[in-house]
Amino acid sequence: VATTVEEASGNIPAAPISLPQGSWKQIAGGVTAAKGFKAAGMYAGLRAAGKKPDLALVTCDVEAVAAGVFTTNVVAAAPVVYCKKVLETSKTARAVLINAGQANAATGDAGYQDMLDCVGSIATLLKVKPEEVLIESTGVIGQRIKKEELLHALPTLVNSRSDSVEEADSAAVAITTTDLVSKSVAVESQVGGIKIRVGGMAKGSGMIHPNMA
Amino acid sequence: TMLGVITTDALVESDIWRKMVKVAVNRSFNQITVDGDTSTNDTVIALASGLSGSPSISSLNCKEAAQLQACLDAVMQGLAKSIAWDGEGATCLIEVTVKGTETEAEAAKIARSVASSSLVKAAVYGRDPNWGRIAAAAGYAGVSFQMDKLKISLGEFSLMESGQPLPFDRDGASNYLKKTGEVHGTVTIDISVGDGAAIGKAWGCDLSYDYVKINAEYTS
Repeated sequence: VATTVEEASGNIPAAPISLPQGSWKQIAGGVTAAKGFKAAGMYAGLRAAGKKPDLALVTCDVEAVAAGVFTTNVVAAAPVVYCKKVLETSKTARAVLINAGQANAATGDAGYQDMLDCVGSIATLLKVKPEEVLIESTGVIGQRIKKEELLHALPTLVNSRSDSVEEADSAAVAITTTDLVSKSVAVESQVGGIKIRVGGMAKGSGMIHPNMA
Repeated sequence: TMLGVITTDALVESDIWRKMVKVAVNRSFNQITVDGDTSTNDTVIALASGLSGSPSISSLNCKEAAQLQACLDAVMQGLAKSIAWDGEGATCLIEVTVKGTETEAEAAKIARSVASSSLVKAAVYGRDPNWGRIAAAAGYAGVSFQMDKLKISLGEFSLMESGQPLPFDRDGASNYLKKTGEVHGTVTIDISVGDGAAIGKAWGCDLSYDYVKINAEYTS
């Protein structure tokens, strides 16, 4: 199944997504297609230049069973170290916060504390435990996140959440860096005779040779 | 860096979900390459709300698990391919399919070796149907196979069979690469290395002058 390039919300087009053949149908939406999920994407002033959205949030109305795979690069970014640690002891999560602009990798203890401050703030706003919040970052390696700008944007981000296709698209745009297109897709199928949905968003264009575990 | 967030409303137990996600990632994101650089930040988070009302999946060896795994594989492969398609400076997606190994992991390893080869990627950008580079990248993948079983096709063009190069329409094969690049389409490379039943796929992109330009000037 191949779709044509379509305009996504934000200022880059959506990627053509080519799915293998199977007993599913492609549907509109991405991370918000499945029941219980909301998303938001906004410009928070994190990028070095331009006004493309750069902060995204995905939340679940209930405790979602959580899995994570992470880079096996020994020099892992602060969010990778944090998420691995959290998922060693926690089986569920309620939110994923993602920033673009700075990778918060090779930023030492200060970078890790920046990330913890963001986790604490979003957890308070969402009224969930900090360990129910997971984090992803992308951007320039060696640069700490613009914490003040990020913290300032969080209330707006939380209030912008919805289960609409538009907000799923906004979130998909907000996680991009050098990407020329945003990547988002959802499918509907059946499990045990009951309709289920699987959706997702991704980003990536360069520094791409994943070896995740 | 590649990042991903996957969501589902299927109901699945934690340890089963983690195994399913690992399998899907190995069939998708771990099988793409753009430039051979592994990021410090690569992450995929997958969340299952369980709100669909579907039966709980508590074993990998059931029909329901297979159904969910297939959907998960499809979504992750769709997203993974779009990352390779959008590779910095790329004019086309390269899909490498390897058959004939004993295990899926062996086939996947050969496929990724070919998709990762800078020489193969540069040849595709140069519209050069260079079967020798494809054969070489398959050969150094770290998977043993008999050279006289090697078979290579580029799109509809058979370039090698039983380890022997075939006469082929070089201009036609070059034109296939050119036309595919003009529409940012998909170049397919099919390889067979033996009589095994396993199949593996990998996805990459061609390597252009623009890749260097983008990364020489990158700030954010």
